[in-house]
Amino acid sequence: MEELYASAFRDVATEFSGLFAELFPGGEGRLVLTDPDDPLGSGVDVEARPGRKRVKRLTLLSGGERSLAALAFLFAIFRARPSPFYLMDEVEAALDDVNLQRFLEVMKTFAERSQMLIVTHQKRTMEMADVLYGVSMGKDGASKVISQRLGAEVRIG
Amino acid sequence: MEELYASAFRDVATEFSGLFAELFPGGEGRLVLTDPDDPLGSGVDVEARPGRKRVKRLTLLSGGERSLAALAFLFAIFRARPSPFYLMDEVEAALDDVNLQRFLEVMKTFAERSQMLIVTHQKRTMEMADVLYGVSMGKDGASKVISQRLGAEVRIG
Amino acid sequence: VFLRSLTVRGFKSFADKTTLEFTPGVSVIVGPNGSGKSNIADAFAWVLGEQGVRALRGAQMSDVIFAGSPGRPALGLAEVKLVIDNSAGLIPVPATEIEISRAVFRSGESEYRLGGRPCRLLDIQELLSDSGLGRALHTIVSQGHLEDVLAARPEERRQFIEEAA
Amino acid sequence: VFLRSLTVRGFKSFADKTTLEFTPGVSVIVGPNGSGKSNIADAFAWVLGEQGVRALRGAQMSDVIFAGSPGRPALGLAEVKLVIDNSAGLIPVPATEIEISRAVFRSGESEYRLGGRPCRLLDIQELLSDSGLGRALHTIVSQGHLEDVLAARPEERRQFIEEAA
Ligand SMILES: Nc1ncnc2c1ncn2[C@@H]1O[C@H](COP(=O)(O)OP(=O)(O)OP(=O)(O)O)[C@@H](O)[C@H]1O
Ligand SMILES: Nc1ncnc2c1ncn2[C@@H]1O[C@H](COP(=O)(O)OP(=O)(O)OP(=O)(O)O)[C@@H](O)[C@H]1O
Ligand SMILES: [Mg+2]
Ligand SMILES: [Mg+2]
Repeated sequence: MEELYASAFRDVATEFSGLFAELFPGGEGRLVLTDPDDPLGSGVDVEARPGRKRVKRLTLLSGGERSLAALAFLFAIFRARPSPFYLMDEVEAALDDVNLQRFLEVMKTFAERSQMLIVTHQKRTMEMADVLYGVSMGKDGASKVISQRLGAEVRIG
Repeated sequence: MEELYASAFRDVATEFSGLFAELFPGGEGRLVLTDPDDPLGSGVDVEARPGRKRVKRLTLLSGGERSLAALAFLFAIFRARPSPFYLMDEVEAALDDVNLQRFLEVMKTFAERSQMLIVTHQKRTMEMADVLYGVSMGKDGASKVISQRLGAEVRIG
Repeated sequence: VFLRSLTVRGFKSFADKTTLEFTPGVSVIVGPNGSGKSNIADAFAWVLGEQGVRALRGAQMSDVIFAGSPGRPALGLAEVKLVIDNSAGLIPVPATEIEISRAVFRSGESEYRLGGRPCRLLDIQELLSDSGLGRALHTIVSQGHLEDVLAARPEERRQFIEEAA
Repeated sequence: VFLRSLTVRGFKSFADKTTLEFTPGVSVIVGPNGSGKSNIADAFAWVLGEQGVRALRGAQMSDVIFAGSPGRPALGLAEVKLVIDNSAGLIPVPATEIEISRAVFRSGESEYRLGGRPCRLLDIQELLSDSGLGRALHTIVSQGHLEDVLAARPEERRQFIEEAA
């Protein structure tokens, strides 16, 4: 069990640095053990330095930068230890157009190997869909799933 | 002092019910004293029931409904006790198109009497601007305010 | 392994029996505020064993049962069924399709079923453990909870990686 | 009463002296993630007396001073100046324009000024109290804090109304 966690941590930490550089061009991100002498009991610290900046304190990151740093952490786990299925509910709401594009490019690499369920209000995220579900609230106060369009129809532009 | 607060609470509560009905057509919102026998010491409860629903528990509201209910509370204070200046930083990020429109209509009523400073990524909110400030991060890691366009240019459509 | 379909009945705002058929690719859910999108996400977390009422945005477990509306009476039962495709045989069962379900009554009693037969949550978790399904901490990101991993204490962050290990 | 201009220097990511001129109408601030928009909002809250380092997203007050970047050295001082139009005479001072400023040194010492002369925060708060400016709890809604009023305990919610009373 110990070996299982230690090797997972190493792989996730490696992936995190790579993904952070992908999502924050010119930036630097690292996962660091709070107590390197006790790798199995230690907590995990996140160091996140966006490009062109020196500040590493997580709380000083902007709203969009925090979303992106959290996504880099989760995506690092997805890459290091893939799962068959992921569900993400409006995770890209704080991102500007440029970061939204970077996010979508990484998401597409996951969609090749895993099933994805995404809830969103962003039009560009909708374009990733193979199947689109429209949910609406009926006059009777009960939710309905009203439509289901397949790939060819949905790919926009 | 006591009378000042008691009359402010009454006015804010009245405004809240009105604004809630404006933002949630068919819905019902109320501000209720947790201890009506002690109006000055009592806390304030928020009851929020969107249209066509029976559920009143705040935690069961959706992401967008929570934003809208919080805005109704703040807007009720703005209406009951106006201030000369308001600053709002990406408050409409969770709203869908229909609710964004309702939000903007209420915001416009405040803009007639008070100065507003709004941070946003939403194009439709930008159209409210008399002056638009573009902020960018320079190559040297320092923020710059790069442009300022006046009303006539900015009013889109 | 992929999810074939999700059926909800009486779960939160889904008073009527509603089924979503999935493909192995990307499914996107859209709709107005308050229409029921995150309730679908909650249904996934719930059928895979979520025990925390706060994670389901309620105060007690019966909050997941349709509470009624001006047009319809409250229901007495919520039920979610998930059908998993196992044609690749990744899950050690002779079936090409696995059905798991969870139901809760107003009394608060929960009942799990595997292939239609009552079982414990543990049975479902053991069955799914090698497939990677059901590790909800890092595979289901609920609305507003993306940044939990940053806000968490360092020991709590470990748990995200431990679950995936 | 309206805000004429805000000048920041060495405050957070604003290493260079930057001035925003305002009109009485609607000013909208736009820009990429991390460019400095919310830092402008923090500058308003700070010059009007915000004492909480967490509300300014830092760990100590010196976190508001430009910390340097690969291209520039850290600074030793942060300063924000707010010019308020008083041509309507709402604020009981003979001037048509009021200037308030706040500066902080690396040592953590804060210095307030009114019309260029050192004063206490209390002096500024008393001067502005009848005008409605400076009641930041309900007039400045920071990013990610809109729903604080819902998440707050009932007694804390009262404070929003008390401040405006
Ligand atoms: N037990 C229940 N019975 C009836 N309705 C419920 C129940 N639980 C939640 N709801 C309703 O579900 C709605 C919330 O749905 P949900 O959170 O899925 O919306 P959403 O589509 O995600 O919206 P948003 O885009 O704003 O995030 C609320 O309006 C709430 O009243
Ligand atoms: N003392 C400081 N010195 C230098 N840079 C700082 C300082 N404090 C904060 N920053 C930088 O400011 C940036 C955050 O700026 P801000 O929160 O204003 O962004 P924003 O424009 O609001 O972005 P978003 O659209 O993502 O919300 C961070 O990248 C951070 O590194
Ligand atoms: Mg939602
Ligand atoms: Mg911001």
